[in-house]
Amino acid sequence: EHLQTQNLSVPAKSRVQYTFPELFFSKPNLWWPNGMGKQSLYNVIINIDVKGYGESDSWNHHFGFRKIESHIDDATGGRLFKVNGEPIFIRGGNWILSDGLLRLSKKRYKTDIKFHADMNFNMIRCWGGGLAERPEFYHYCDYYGLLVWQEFCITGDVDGRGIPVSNPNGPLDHDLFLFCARDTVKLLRNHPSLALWVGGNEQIPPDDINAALKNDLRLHPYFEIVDENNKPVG
Amino acid sequence: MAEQERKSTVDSGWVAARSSEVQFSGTQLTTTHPPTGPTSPWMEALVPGTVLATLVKNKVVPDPFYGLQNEHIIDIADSGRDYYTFWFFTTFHCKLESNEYCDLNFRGINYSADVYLNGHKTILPKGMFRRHSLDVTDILHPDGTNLLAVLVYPPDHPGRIPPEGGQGGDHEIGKDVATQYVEGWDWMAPIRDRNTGIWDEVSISVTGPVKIIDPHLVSSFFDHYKRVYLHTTTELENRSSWTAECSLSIHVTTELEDGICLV
Repeated sequence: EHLQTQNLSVPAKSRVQYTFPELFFSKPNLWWPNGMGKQSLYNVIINIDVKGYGESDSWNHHFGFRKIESHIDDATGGRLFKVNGEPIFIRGGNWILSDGLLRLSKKRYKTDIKFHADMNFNMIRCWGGGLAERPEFYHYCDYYGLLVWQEFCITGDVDGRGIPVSNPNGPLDHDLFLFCARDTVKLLRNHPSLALWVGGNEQIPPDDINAALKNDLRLHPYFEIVDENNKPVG
Repeated sequence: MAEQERKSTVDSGWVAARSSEVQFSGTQLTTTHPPTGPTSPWMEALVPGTVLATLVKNKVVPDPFYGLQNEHIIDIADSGRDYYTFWFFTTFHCKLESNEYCDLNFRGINYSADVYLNGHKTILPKGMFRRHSLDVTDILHPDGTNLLAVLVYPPDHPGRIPPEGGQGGDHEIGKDVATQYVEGWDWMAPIRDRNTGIWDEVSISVTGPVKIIDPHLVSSFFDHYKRVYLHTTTELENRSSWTAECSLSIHVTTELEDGICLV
């Protein structure tokens, strides 16, 4: 039941979007953060064959079944996270980047991230003044169970709250910022460890950027699950 | 052809040179006057990496992370952007069969670049956190040997570090869409080239007429996680001149466990 093939035509010189009928899984192994259970990963492979040619392209990605919810908790004013319905006490660390000359290596990522897991952390916060981290970073967070809080490249100091106050309206080119943000989301969105996108460090992005990010990143209504009181969950 | 064969990273054989020290154009570098190797002004380059990483690797500047050596490296504010505007050059082999298409992919360039392949120029738009994918099918050499030169420009607003330092220097870098720590922070000295360079993976991908673009995987849960659905959406691009009759399949297997792969 975990193999599905669909036939379709793609017109010449065109680009189409296609959604598979959903695949059903009965009691799959869930992905859990470090310290809460196993980081079960599935390998999702997508192939496309073209009649008269053969296999035209293939893609694969490790995927973890998990549901991450978070909201501001009225009692504490803090952000409360749940994974697969279970509340989790976040033990996290700040992450700037792996190397100031961007000599980024899988070996270094694996070592650094395993170190965080060995320290019994379950979250890494990627600071807005650093990088949108790379797929290799997320691969090891998937593998070792580190949830990731990923900030976009906005920081309070540089964007409107620093001394001197500067760039109150953020970067000069908002369309460019949003293009880069969307492309980054597409690059990283299938990683089970990705828990939260955050507009910036100690600063809310300019209104138009913030509104666009919130709109782009909202849970698609199709997946909006409501509870018995018709209140959205997740 | 497995996905790995389909995509190959271009991470070896790179050389680099300061643009002001190279008297050839990008077209000449990728046709009649390619560099012959790491001979001055060319040096072995780190790709992925930054200009400064390449200069440190070749000991042209001291390692900024030892002692106060960062003080001995000229800051882009004093040297000007040209000083850290660099050529990166390599060759790669790619020979296509009929009905095959080839993309040259850059997963991250800081901050903008002009790409020359076999004499053809493409200007890459600005932005550190964006991917670039160029369809190079029609400009590959028939014999499979291809010459690639990339002229990488620093961020538009590299800024200047005030004498007192501070969080993010003079904050000019915030005008661009790029990492902001590079002007220095309370825990970090400024990075002299503001991380200019081909800072992430370069790859070549070969596909047939139809290619898969950015699939999106979403799971939904019911009955306390007993009933789970995997929703998959992908973009498909048909680059041929005829309608492609396709069969698209998705296959989910558990990770290899004890050598057994459950389907």
